[in-house]
Amino acid sequence: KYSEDTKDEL
Amino acid sequence: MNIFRLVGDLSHLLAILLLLWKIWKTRSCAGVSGKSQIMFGLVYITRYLDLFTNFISIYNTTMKAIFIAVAIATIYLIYFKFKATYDSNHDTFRMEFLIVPVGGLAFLVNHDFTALEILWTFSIYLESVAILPQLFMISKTGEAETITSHYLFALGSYRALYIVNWVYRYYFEGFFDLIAIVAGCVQTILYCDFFYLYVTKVMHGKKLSLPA
Repeated sequence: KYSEDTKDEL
Repeated sequence: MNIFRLVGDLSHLLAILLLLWKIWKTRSCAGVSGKSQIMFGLVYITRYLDLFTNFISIYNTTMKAIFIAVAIATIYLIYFKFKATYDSNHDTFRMEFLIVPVGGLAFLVNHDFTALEILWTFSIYLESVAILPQLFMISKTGEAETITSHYLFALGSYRALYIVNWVYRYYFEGFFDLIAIVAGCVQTILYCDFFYLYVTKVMHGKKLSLPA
């Protein structure tokens, strides 16, 4: 799933 | 990081500092929806729980800390220091009508059924509707102070820039997060009529007033 690195967004 | 996201974050930072400055300088929170500020505080707290556990970068940690601190300071000014100037008669939007459905949706539609992920999802959904009490209050009072409209313009622009960031990241990094994108589009759409009024009125030096 691509959502992994959403968490690098504020 | 890309320019769209950086400008978006700076626009977001500008917005919340602008609001804090306006309340502090004018020593009044007239025209400001305390309910929206409470919900934004909730958005930052539920989204940045990983502030101490998951280090990404100095920038990321600093910005998260600032957002939480400024949100708490703003809520403090509204509900404590300048409580006498809080316009509760016009800030009547029922927060529970937003928080309960958003909480339910976060349970049903998320990427991972874990506490942190559900709280992050709740935060994303809540942020998309958190401005509604503020927009509702402006529609009730029929006008907004110029500084408050600048605040709203910067706040609305931040998520619009994030949408451009997501398009950029999709094409250049093959990255996308549908939950963040859909909520971000809803959030930006809610600002559309305000953007129209801002561009047609405030940009021409007029006060932002809704057609009565």
